[in-house]
Order: sequence, then C-alpha cells, then structure tokens
Amino acid sequence: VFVKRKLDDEALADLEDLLVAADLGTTVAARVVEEFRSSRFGKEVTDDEVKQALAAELAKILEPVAQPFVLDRSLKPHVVLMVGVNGTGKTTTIGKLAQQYREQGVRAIMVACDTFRAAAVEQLQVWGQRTGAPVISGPANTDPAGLAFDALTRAKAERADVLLIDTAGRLHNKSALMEELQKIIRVLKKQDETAPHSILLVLDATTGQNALNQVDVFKEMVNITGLIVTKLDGSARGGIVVALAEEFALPVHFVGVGEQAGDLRPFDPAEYARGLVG
Amino acid sequence: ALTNKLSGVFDGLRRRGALSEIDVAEALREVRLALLDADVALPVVKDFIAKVKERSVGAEVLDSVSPGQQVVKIVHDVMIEALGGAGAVPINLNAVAPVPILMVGLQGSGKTTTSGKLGLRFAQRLKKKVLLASLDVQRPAAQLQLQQLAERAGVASLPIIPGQTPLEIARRAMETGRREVFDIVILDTAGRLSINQELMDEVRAIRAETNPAETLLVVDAMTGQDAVQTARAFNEALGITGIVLTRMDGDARGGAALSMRAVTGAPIKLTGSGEKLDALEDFHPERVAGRILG
Ligand SMILES: Nc1nc2c(ncn2[C@@H]2O[C@H](COP(=O)(O)OP(=O)(O)OP(=O)(O)O)[C@@H](O)[C@H]2O)c(=O)[nH]1
Ligand SMILES: Nc1nc2c(ncn2[C@@H]2O[C@H](COP(=O)(O)OP(=O)(O)OP(=O)(O)O)[C@@H](O)[C@H]2O)c(=O)[nH]1
Ligand SMILES: [Mg+2]
Ligand SMILES: [Mg+2]
Repeated sequence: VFVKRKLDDEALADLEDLLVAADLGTTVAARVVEEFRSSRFGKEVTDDEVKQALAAELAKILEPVAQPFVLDRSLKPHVVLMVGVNGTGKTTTIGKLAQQYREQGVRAIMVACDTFRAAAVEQLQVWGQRTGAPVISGPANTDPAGLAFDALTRAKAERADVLLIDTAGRLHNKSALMEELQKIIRVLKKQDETAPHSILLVLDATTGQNALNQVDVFKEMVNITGLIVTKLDGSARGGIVVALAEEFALPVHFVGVGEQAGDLRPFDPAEYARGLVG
Repeated sequence: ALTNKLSGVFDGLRRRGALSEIDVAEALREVRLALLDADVALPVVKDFIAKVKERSVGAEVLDSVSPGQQVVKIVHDVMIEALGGAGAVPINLNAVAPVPILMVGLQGSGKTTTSGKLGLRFAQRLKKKVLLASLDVQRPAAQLQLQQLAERAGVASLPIIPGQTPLEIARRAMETGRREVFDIVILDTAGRLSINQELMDEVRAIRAETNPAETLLVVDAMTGQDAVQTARAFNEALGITGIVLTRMDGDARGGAALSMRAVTGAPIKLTGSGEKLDALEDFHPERVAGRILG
C-alpha cells in the first residue's frame, strides 16, 4: 500500500475507469483526469496519495454546490415543494425533514399531494404520527393543486413555519404530469405570489446518466431551487452529482443515508469526494 | 447515433480486404463511449468490446455493405445475444401449487407495483387464482399499498397481521396458499441494500422457507454503474432467476439491462411501462438493444 509507482498513461486510464465506474460519466471523468494529468503526470506516487489528490480535485468541483438549506421562518410558512421521478425518496425525505424541524422547535405542516398512488397518503400519515407534524390530505384522486392551495390557507392561518408539500413521482418525459406540477405552482401563486419558496428535486444516488435529463427537464419546467440525493448508504457512489454540479450548479442541500427519520444529512463535499474515490 | 458515428469512422476505408485491428480500434472507442453513456457498467462494456473486436478484426470487408455498417451489425448481434437472444422467456410456473414467486430489489425499484401487475396478468391471462402477500414490515403503509393494488387487480391479498416478522408472514402466506388452494403466491419483500448483510440474510431465509419457482430482481431502468454491484450481491445471496426492468416508459437508455443480465446470467423477463397495473410487457431484446445503442 506504500508502494510508489509512476503516474503514467496507464495509471491515469485506471483513474478514469474508477471515476466512470462511480457514475461521473465519460466526459466529466475524462476532464477531471486531464486536469490531474497536467499537474501530476510522471510523478512517483502511492495509491493513497493519488486517491487523496483526486478526492481533493472532486471536492473542489463540489464545494460551490454544498449550500445548506436555509429555512426562512419569517415567511410563515416557508413553502417547500418536493418533486422528482418515481421512487426516489420524496415522501421519506419529507418525513425526515419533519423530524428535524420537530427537534429544532420549528412548526411544520405536511400535505399529501400524491393523490394518485396506492397508499401514498397513508404513508405520509405514518410520518405525521412519527414526527408530530399534522398531515393535510384529501379524498382519493383529489386535484393536488386545489389541495395544496387549501393547505397553504391553513398553514398561513396557523402561522406554521414550514409547509412541506409531497407530490407524486413523475417521469420528466410525461408532459401531462409535468403540466400537473406547473399547475400546482400556478395555483399556489394565486394565493401567494412568492410561493413555493423552495422547489427541491429528489434524486436517487443509484441513477446513472439519466439524472442529467431529469434535472434538465425539471429545471426547464419549474424553478428547481435545490437538490437532495438519497440512498447514499448503498453501494452506489453517486458520482452523477459531480456531473450535475458542473452542468447545472444547483445547490445540493441534503443527502439521504438511510430509511429512518434521522437519516438526512447536509451535503459534505469532502466526505462525498472520498466516497467517490473509494 | 452510434450507427452514424461508426459509418463516419470507416468512411476512409474502401474495400481493402479484411478489417484490421487499427481500423476497428477507433470504432471500438466509439462503441465504448456509447455504451458507457447508456449506463452499461464498465466491466460489462469491456467484455462486450472484446467480443465485438474478436468478430470484427479479420472480418472480410463485404462488397454489399460498408465496413461501418458491418461493425454496426456485429455490435447489434452481440448486443442481442448479450440481452438473451430473440425469444421472450416466460415466468416459470412449473411447480406444485401454490407456486411461490419472490420479488426482491433495492428500495423504490418498483417491486410492490410489479407484484400487483403480475397478479393482474396471471389472473386475467392465465385465469390463475393469485395471492399477493406483503412481507414488508418496514416501510410505512407498504402492506396497505399491496392490499390496495390487489383490490384494483381483483386478486386476493394475505390479511395483514401486525407484529409478524417477514419470515412468519412468508410461512403464513404459503400455508394460506395451500389451505385455500391458490395457484400462485407472489411474495413482495421490503426494498433492501445489497450491502446490508442482515437484510440479505433475511431474504435468504425467506427464499429457503418458500422455495420459489422464480426469484425476480426488480430493477429501475435508469440504474447506473451500481447495477453490477447490486446484481452480483443479490445473485450470490439468492440465485436470481429473472429480471424485471421497471420505468421503461422513462427516457433512460437502459444499459443496466445489459449489466444485470451479464452478471446474473438471468433472463430479463418483463419490463414495466407505466404506473397502471396493466403496464407490464414481455421483454423485447430488439427494442432494448436499439435503445441502449441509441
Ligand atoms: N436506503 C435508503 N432508502 C431510502 C432513502 N430514502 C428513501 N428510501 C427508501 O426508498 C423507498 C422509496 O421511498 P419513498 O419515500 O416512498 O419514495 P417516493 O419518491 O416518495 O416514491 P413515489 O412517491 O412512489 O414516487 C422507501 O423504501 C424508502 O424507505 C435513503 O436515503 N436510503
Ligand atoms: N412510470 C413508472 N412508474 C413505475 C413503474 N413501476 C413502478 N413505478 C412507480 O415507482 C414508484 C415506486 O414503486 P413501488 O412499487 O412502491 O416500489 P418498491 O420497490 O415496492 O419500493 P420499496 O418497497 O420502498 O422498496 C411508485 O411511484 C410506482 O408507481 C413503471 O414501470 N413505470
Ligand atoms: Mg411518495
Ligand atoms: Mg414495496
């Protein structure tokens, strides 16, 4: 492990493979290795030195997007809309946020705007019981925009600090579903032009290059203000976040590291970069 | 698209006899990039390229097709073979009733929805008496989710008894299946990480208890390089007999299909093409090949 070897073409090709295997994508991996080559080519280095240097390089790319989520309690409520494709962890993440807010003495209200999927409302209601945050819901197949509107009215009346809006999973290439999302936002604005104050796109760390399409289309259709990357407790290293940082520069507010209420952490670029390099 | 890139690579080459290694090297670089961009896992890409190279180098340059087209055909043929060949492989129901089908995979991949879809398919197409059983005691309202899907599909679901372990529920599901003469019992399990030893042991125990005719790995079509780790771990723990690729109605290229098939050797049997219970299709290698190659 302390054997030094030359950082030559073959070693650099191995590094590029490492980054590709971590989902950075071929373009970003090639670019990162190219920068690395110009500063270290031909030098004698141990594997550890190389990994540390590479991690530092990646952390530099990630630092600008490591922006913690800032709740504005003066808004009463700060309206947070959670969006993303199916199964990424939106509902669970809302539950985790509600848990954090309880611990911080922040009054949160949740609204179950996934009125379509089987047991989606009941799933959020369990999180409501676990965290003490009230859950606003409607009958099955209720219009999510109308429900969001009513929830905002109630949240304002109760002077809640934050309104967490759970939405149905939707594939970004389904125009009707993306229009439904735009409608939820339009209807909220009828009541409060500034709402929603945050639109968070939830991404699954196991996703490959399609994450770029997801961010691209969601960002084009609604004003995504930040990202959350879930399931980083798994074997997937989530290198797609590096590509996303380069391409879109959207803040990464949180990472999900498990299924329990406490498993939501701020995005730490140094730790993330180390995990990518292995 | 790859086809255009490859014909571009060979534009300079005109009827020179056989394709040389140098001729093919540039083409292989393009194929490698295309496959990685389509989310095929790196080790699988390397094997794939080796196969294509083996068949391309020394191949006679035919009069009727351009060299680029020739390599494209080789790439396409290797892809079809790698995806499991031309025919759709059916779900194996060759066992004494009640035939158990075990659904496994990572969190959120689509297991519960696919269980509902399978229930509907077996009931409608094969006129089978199906029991849907949820072994997920960890996700909030998971058992209710499957129960609601069962109602929509018009099939039975195992009554929910809170406080039972997944293994106890599996046992009860099989007993109910036998006692009430069901043809098929579909066992929906909780999403689990392939690196969680305890949960992999749990699903191994469930498999040993129920002896399923099929252990289906349910995978999201947009899965990236991790497909290899996940497929390997689930296969080593359980022996995967079939793969279901969900959310093929998205625009992911679907390279994970190739990775998973390569690592497990298991056929891709079905694809999910939407959220409704009838959105389940037989796997068509031609379509997936076209999508991965782009
Ligand atoms: N291991 C792990 N699992 C997670 C994490 N976040 C969510 N999950 C799991 O992922 C699965 C899907 O989570 P949901 O919260 O239902 O996802 P969703 O985006 O609301 O799904 P839809 O509403 O159906 O689109 C559940 O089994 C969660 O427990 C995480 O950070 N780590
Ligand atoms: N568009 C689309 N959505 C799908 C498909 N299959 C499942 N889904 C959706 O994906 C999300 C997750 O599906 P589930 O069936 O809850 O996934 P799961 O694997 O059981 O999740 P866990 O039990 O938490 O591990 C839901 O929103 C489903 O409606 C599909 O083929 N296409
Ligand atoms: Mg949800
Ligand atoms: Mg499930």
